[in-house]
Amino acid sequence: SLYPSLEDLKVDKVMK
Amino acid sequence: KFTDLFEKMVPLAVQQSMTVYNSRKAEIVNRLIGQMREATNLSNGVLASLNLPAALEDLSGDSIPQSILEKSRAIIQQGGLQSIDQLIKDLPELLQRNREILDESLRILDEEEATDNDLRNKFGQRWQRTASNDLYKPLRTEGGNVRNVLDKAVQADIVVKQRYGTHREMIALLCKPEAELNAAIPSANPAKTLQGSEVVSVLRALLANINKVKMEREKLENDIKSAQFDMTSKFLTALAQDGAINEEAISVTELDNIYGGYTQKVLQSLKSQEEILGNIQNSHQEFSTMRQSNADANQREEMLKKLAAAHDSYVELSSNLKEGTKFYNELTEILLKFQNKCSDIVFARKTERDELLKDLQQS
Repeated sequence: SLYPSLEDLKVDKVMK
Repeated sequence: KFTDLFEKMVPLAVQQSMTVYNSRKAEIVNRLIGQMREATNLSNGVLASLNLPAALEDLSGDSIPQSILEKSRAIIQQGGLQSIDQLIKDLPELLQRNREILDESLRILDEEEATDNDLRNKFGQRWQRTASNDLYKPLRTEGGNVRNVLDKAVQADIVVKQRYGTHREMIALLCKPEAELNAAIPSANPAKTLQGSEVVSVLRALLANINKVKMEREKLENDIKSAQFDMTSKFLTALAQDGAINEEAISVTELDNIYGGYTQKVLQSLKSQEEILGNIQNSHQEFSTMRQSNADANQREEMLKKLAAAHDSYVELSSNLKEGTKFYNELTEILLKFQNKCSDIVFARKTERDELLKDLQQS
């Protein structure tokens, strides 16, 4: 796909 | 009617394994679907460059071949020129909206930090609280990540705009009403009647085969996308039995069970396309030598090729534009949450600051 994935931005604090 | 709110709760080890499993799964699904779409695009390109199927339909040499007519109607029905003109016009505004939310969020952090520093200078040791700069580090990192993503999106916008510039003219032509479209296609005296010839029926059969392969891919893509398997119970059992989860081993085995078959089908689909396209190119060679080629016929053929390709460009362009629009809208939601986090913390800091000031002035 052309546009970057937003998955990393959606990861909530708990997962970090 | 009691629903247990904690029903879906699982140990962190299971949740983390699920996250890794899901990204492995997404990688496989995207790869398989990407391979098939790329193959379909390649096939469309080859056929367009050979002016197929139009060349087989183009009997009179002055009416619009059926396949070109269908392609024209298809994109008109999908919104035609207006829909991509509108989407391309909206992109910069969507980008700007996202930028403004991000800049505003970071601005209020900077502003609060400035006042915190002033008061720290004024009261020195007595200004007893964490420095705003330390407090805002995670938020600024998050803001930085969003900026990187936005910069990449801008690059994607440029690609889309270039594609739009390159193909808009032919797409516009393909979107014209039939009479105008027909007038725009150079006519040529009727091709020697090749109808009965062997090579035409061979080419027709091959085109039917390639279409069948493409239809099967659509079904295969849906099957791949809808394949589901609840891994949670598998990970829970592993954790219960062994006290730990060997995520990779479990996931790889399960994913192979689910997608192994599909991978074979995709490879088969690519292989049969390659074979059929090879045969098409050979038969087309024979077909074009038999037809009388003259300036008019060549000109007509060139236009028909461009019109066929314009349809494929439209499909690609409108999917890029939809993807971009969806991307910016989803990013806006993320940014609004980010903005709330920033304004909440700044509000809390201001309240804290006023209380501290009051205490200092009293003492």
